[in-house]
Amino acid sequence: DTGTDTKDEL
Amino acid sequence: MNIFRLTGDLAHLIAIIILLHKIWKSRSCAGISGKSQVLFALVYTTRYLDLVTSYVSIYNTFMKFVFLATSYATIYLIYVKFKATYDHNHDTFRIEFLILPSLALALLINHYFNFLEVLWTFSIYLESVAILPQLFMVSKTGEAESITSHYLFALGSYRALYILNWIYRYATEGHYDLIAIVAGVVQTVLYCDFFYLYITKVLKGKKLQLPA
Repeated sequence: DTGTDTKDEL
Repeated sequence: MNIFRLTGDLAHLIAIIILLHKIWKSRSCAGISGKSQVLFALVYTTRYLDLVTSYVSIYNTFMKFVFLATSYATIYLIYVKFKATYDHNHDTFRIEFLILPSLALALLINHYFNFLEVLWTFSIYLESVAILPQLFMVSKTGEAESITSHYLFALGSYRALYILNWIYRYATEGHYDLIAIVAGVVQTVLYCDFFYLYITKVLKGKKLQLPA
């Protein structure tokens, strides 16, 4: 899976 | 959230506080690359635009504000308040050679082609090389004050810890983000020779001397 939920990282 | 990411964020926060405190206390930004600080402010600004569109957690929002506020405060100290101590002659890295390729790459390689996503991707690529002007300046001056090397060690450790976080997240959640991982590995690799010098010299009380 890709980027979307990485945005929970700073 | 996991221990690797938490300690990574704390190392990042500590690095920023070390730098701000050093400049404020010594009332001087000698040996500090203002260009790297400009790049970091650009990284946080383009990455944290989602502050206005999405809410993740109070921790996430709080830290984003702290990184934004401290990065602009650092730039203010360097270019306004203590600009007489800014070392123009050694802070000469051409940052347009970092910004433009990062932007071009972000337009070519991204997860989704929309405004916020491309800017986030740009910030990820730019962050991986944002320390270069500072490392370049240290190599030009041939040395760094120990407090500056502590700053660099903490800053380099933050993304190294994030790599452990990505391994942990892949192992436990099956989640991974190749753009963040590849850029994070590049970013950490750039610190490697500094890490070596820091461990072998600074921790033994010697001054950090880089082969100029």
